[in-house]
Order: sequence, then C-alpha cells, then structure tokens
Amino acid sequence: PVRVISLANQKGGVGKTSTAVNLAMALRLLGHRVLVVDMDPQGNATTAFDIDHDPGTPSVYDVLVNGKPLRDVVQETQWSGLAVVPATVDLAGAEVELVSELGREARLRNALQQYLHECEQSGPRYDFVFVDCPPSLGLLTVNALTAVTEVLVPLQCEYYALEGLGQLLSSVNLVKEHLNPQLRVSGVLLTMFDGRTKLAPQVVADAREHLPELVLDTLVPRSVRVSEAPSHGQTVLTYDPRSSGAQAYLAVAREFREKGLST
Amino acid sequence: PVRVISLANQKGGVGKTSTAVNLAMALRLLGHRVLVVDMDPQGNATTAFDIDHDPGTPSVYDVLVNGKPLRDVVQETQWSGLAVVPATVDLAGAEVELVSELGREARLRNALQQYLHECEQSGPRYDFVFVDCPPSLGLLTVNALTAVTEVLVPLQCEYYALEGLGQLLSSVNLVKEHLNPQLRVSGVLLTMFDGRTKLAPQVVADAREHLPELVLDTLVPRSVRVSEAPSHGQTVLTYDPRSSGAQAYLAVAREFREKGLST
Ligand SMILES: Nc1ncnc2c1ncn2[C@@H]1O[C@H](COP(=O)(O)OP(=O)(O)OP(=O)(O)O)[C@@H](O)[C@H]1O
Ligand SMILES: Nc1ncnc2c1ncn2[C@@H]1O[C@H](COP(=O)(O)OP(=O)(O)OP(=O)(O)O)[C@@H](O)[C@H]1O
Ligand SMILES: [Mg+2]
Ligand SMILES: [Mg+2]
Repeated sequence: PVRVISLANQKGGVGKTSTAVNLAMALRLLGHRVLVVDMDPQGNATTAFDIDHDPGTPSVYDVLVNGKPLRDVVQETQWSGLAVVPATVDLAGAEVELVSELGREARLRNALQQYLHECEQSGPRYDFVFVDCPPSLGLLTVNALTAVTEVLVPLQCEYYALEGLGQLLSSVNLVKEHLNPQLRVSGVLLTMFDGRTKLAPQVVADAREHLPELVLDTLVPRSVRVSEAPSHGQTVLTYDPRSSGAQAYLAVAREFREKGLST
Repeated sequence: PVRVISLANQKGGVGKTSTAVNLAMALRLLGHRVLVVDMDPQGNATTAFDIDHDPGTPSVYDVLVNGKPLRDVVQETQWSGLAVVPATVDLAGAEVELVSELGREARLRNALQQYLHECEQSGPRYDFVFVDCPPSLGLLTVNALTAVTEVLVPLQCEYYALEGLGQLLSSVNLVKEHLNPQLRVSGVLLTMFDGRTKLAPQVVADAREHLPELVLDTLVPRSVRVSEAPSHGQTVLTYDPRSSGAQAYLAVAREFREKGLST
C-alpha cells in the first residue's frame, strides 16, 4: 500500500523541503514511484524539481479552493517515476479564503484519497507520497496533517531546534484527536549536522534522549552541495551523487523504507 | 524620535531572530536603549535573552488578545538598556482567536503607541524597537507590519532566498496601502554569507541588482558562534565579541543607525 507522509516543523529553515525533495529522489533511485505535494506558498519543492510555478499554473491552490481534481494538476518531472503537485503564490491566500468554508481541514485529504483511488484503478501506482509544509501550524499544515498517515519531522542540529518541538507534537496530537486518528510521527530526521561544532552533538544527544525510537539513525550532514543543487534545477542525488549529502539521503531512504515495514 | 522596525521574511531560518537579538545588543553597546518585541510563538528571541517563556508568563499574547497594556508585560533583561516583550506558546492560538475581532490587525500598533507615549512622559526612552516575526505572512506578521515604520529584511545567501522576496514585498505594500501608510522597507541584510561556496556571491550580486539602494553594505558571515550563543543564554556580542559574527553585527548597527538618519 502507498505510504503518505508529511514533512512538518513550524521552525523555519530546518530542511523540510530539502528532505521532501532529496528523499523522494533517493527512493526513486531505489526503484520506487513517488509523488511530492507542495503545500508551501513559496513553492520551493516545485522549483527544486525545475517545475514552473508562475501564478496561473494549475496547482494545489485550485484543488483546495476550487475543488479541482488532483489528477488535473499533477505534473511529471523530467525524472520518470517522480511527479509533483505544484504550489503557486496564490496558495498564500488559501488560508484566509478557506477559514469559513465547510470541511476546510479535509480539502487535501479528500482530493488525495480520490486521486490515489483512481490510481489504483488506472495508474500510476505510487509507493510514497510526500507533502511539504510551510513553516507554520496554520490551515495549510493542518490540511497536510489531515491528509497523511505519517509525519517525518526534520530537526536542525541547532539550539532553537528543540524549542518548538513540543508545540509541533501537540499540534499533531490535536489533529489526530479531531481530524485524523491514523496520524503518527513516524520519524525525526536530524539535519545539517556539523560535527566541527560543539552544539550539534549535544542536540543529537538531547533529541535521542527526548524521543527514543523516533530519531532515525542516519544523520544528514551540513553539505554545500545540498544547498547548491536547487540553483541547477536538480536534487543533490542527481547534482552530485558522491557528495556526503547525497549519500546521506540514500541512507535515509533505505532506513525510512525499512522502518515503515515494521508498523 | 524612536525608530520602530520589524524583522520580516516568510522564508524560514533566514536569521530574523538572530538579527533582532544581535542587532539590538550591538546598538545597546553603541549606547542606545532598545526594546525587542517577540511576535513568534516559538519564542526564540525571548530565549535568546535568557527570559523565561513558560505558558502563563505575561506576554504579548495578553496584549493582543486580552488588551493588557504593554507596560505590564515588558521585562528588563540582565543587560541594562535592553528590554523584551516575551512571546509564549499561547501566541500560536492568537491568529485564530483574533480572526473575527474588531481591529485585529492593529492590536499591537495600539498597544505599542500607548506604551511609547507613556515612555515619553515617564521613561524609559527607547531609541530602537525591534519586532521579531514568525516565518509566515499571517495575522501576527500583519500586526507587526502595522505597528512599525520600517521593515528590515534578513535575506539568507542561499538559492531559495530570492524566491519568496516578491511575495514579501507585495505583502508589505498591501499593509502600507490598507493599514499603515508610513511603512517602508528600510533595508535588506544579507545573512549567513559563506564565501567558500559558489552560490553566496551569486545571491549577493542578484540581490544588489534587484534591490539597489536597499541592500546593506555589511554582510553577516556564517559563523558558528552566532548559532552557539543562544545555548548559553547570550547574544553573539556578549558570548564572543571578537568573532566574525559579533563584528559583523556591530558594523550592521553602525550602518543601520546612519542609514536611518538620512530618511
Ligand atoms: N544538509 C544540508 N546542508 C546544507 N544546507 C542545507 C541542508 N539542508 C538544507 N539546506 C539549505 O538550508 C536552507 C533551508 O533548507 P530548506 O529550505 O529545505 O528548509 P525548510 O524547512 O523547507 O525551510 P522553510 O521553513 O522556509 O520551508 C536552504 O537554503 C537549503 O538549501
Ligand atoms: N550568521 C549566522 N551564522 C551561523 N548560523 C546562524 C547565523 N545566523 C543565524 N544562524 C542560525 O541559523 C538558524 C536560523 O536562524 P534564526 O533562527 O535566527 O532564523 P529565523 O529567520 O528567525 O528562523 P524562523 O523562520 O524559524 O523564525 C539558527 O539556528 C541560528 O542560530
Ligand atoms: Mg520549505
Ligand atoms: Mg525566528
């Protein structure tokens, strides 16, 4: 069955988009078919796959606000087996536009379930769906958390990282309680690890102590190649496969794939 | 007259908090009295000054939602001449709680104007007020943009940085048009500059080309000391004054102080 996962953390710049994009590509390289849904009005995941997101491009906005079917906005990337639901800047208005709509929290879930159901009949058959979230716990993130069964939390190896985690976990519990009983945090991925600093090993130790079982064994190092790749319209896996960043995301893919089997 | 400035950028992790905190301390070292208002539910600016922000601490939430006077929540830090209006996790609920309230966008402005008016009568006389924003363009950021006269935009020297800038500038214009005619972007500060990468100099050149006049001359380098300081309850200025990060923020303070004089 398809695994549907959101990347969420209201702390900004922790590697949500980089993880959605690079983990998706790594899983594709391991032979899986993957869909990435971009729920961030900035559209960074859309850009990372070299997909146009000018205003007016059919996007997740049309799905949420106008009820357009997902099948009408999904785009294939240049890499077969990897598709994207783009985000455009219109999405910034969706939170306000949906506030008083009926079923506002479940718009993405309904559209995604419909699409995945059609895919079972007539393809494509995805193995993984990743939903990239903006750095907030507003209606867009709530839509994502309602639509998925797993949350993968990227956690930057920096001091402020652990501060916001309590808020995130309680938001996940609220959504689980009121909107999506199947929701669970399936993993915490430590990102931008820089072993030369005193701080990073402390954050790792703290995270493993606070969240035993959840923190993935694989750490993603800070690697310039990861931040350079999007400027070439590439993921780090295709931009520089031998880099420490690419190798780490391949290891994350293997670990994440295995970890899911046991549940 | 007091200058009132917000740090805004919906892109996450670009250095909004680090700039609010370190620029405030640098200006204090140059002899000015500074207030920092934390409008981010994560409370990172509050933590950076070693101020407690457990739920229940009097905070900016009480000001926005319950109409508490700012004077009742302002706290002195351990450094004289530097005060903070704390944020607590309750603030995460404020956006939803304020949605249908009258004058929801002007709650901070009214409270701040009241407080600064009282300060003219009976002190303390601030020279600068910085308002730190969360990484979104929701009601908390709109409150901040309505309450200030200047916006200082931290821009990370990374690829995704320029993507969201158009959205931010149009939000500033919307607030200027409907809520705060005095609002202007007074500066763009390039942060986390790492000269060893190919990318950073390109982002700098792009930013200077797109935003002539606005980009500050001073670049803030990527410096581990900046990210380590908050784990010691310090700013980088007091944690390691000789570090490249501390020196850069002192130079930013001098440039920013001068730049304001001319307008
Ligand atoms: N392992 C890494 N090494 C070096 N740089 C990285 C790494 N992961 C991400 N980055 C860079 O750090 C910045 C923040 O990452 P990213 O945009 O993926 O975070 P995010 O959580 O999606 O941000 P936002 O909160 O704005 O959505 C980006 O410029 C990205 O290229
Ligand atoms: N010049 C710098 N050099 C190295 N690290 C830095 C620098 N400036 C900020 N950082 C670190 O980068 C991370 C992001 O910075 P910061 O939290 O200030 O950004 P922000 O824009 O306030 O994030 P958010 O969008 O979550 O509010 C933090 O861990 C911070 O310590
Ligand atoms: Mg992102
Ligand atoms: Mg911040």
